[in-house]
Amino acid sequence: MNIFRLAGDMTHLASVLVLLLKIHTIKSCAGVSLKTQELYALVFATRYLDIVTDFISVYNTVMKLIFLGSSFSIVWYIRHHRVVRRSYDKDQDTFRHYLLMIPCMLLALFVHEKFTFKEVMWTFSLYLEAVAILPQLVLLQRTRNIDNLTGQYVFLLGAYRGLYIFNWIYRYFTEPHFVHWITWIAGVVQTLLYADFFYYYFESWKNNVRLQLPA
Amino acid sequence: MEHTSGKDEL
Repeated sequence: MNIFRLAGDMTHLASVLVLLLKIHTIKSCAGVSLKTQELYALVFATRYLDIVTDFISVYNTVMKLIFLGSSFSIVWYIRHHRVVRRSYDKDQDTFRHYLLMIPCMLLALFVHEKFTFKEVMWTFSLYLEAVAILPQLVLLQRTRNIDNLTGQYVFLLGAYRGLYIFNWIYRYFTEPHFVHWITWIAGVVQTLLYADFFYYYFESWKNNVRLQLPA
Repeated sequence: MEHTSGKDEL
């Protein structure tokens, strides 16, 4: 494992911890999109089907369990926790999941490497992950005054995707036959979605003002 | 290791 991959995984882990911290300690999910969280839960559930069939490493299995467990518990908190659910911006979080899920499923059925259940599900998870942040970005745009933790959560998620691209560049030059077009294209698309957010995030940081996305 | 490149990622 190279440094970019490790840094990417750790950033991803940090993003989840920041979100859990906000929900668990402050008992608030204001500004957090349940739609995005549900899509992530689906992404991990469909991607990690191999957790029971292939053993890669202890690190790999543990991280998979963490991402599965945290994504489902975040969804549970927002939907069912008696205090947290009251802070959910239901009226603002109106992005429809199926607008993302159906095209991703169709694309996975037609564009994949092997036509097996596990492989199509894995490909679906890559496509879905690429666009799963959209409901969250739409919600941020509608929310005036984004709080620090929510801003940091999205920033860390974006940083994780960026680091994975460096990881692929590194692996491309150091490992023979490391060519994975589907993963790469989905990953680059996903990272580009954060470009606008990053711009405003750094602007607000530089000028020391509260993060606000233009409507 | 024909198919594992990338599959070891999260």
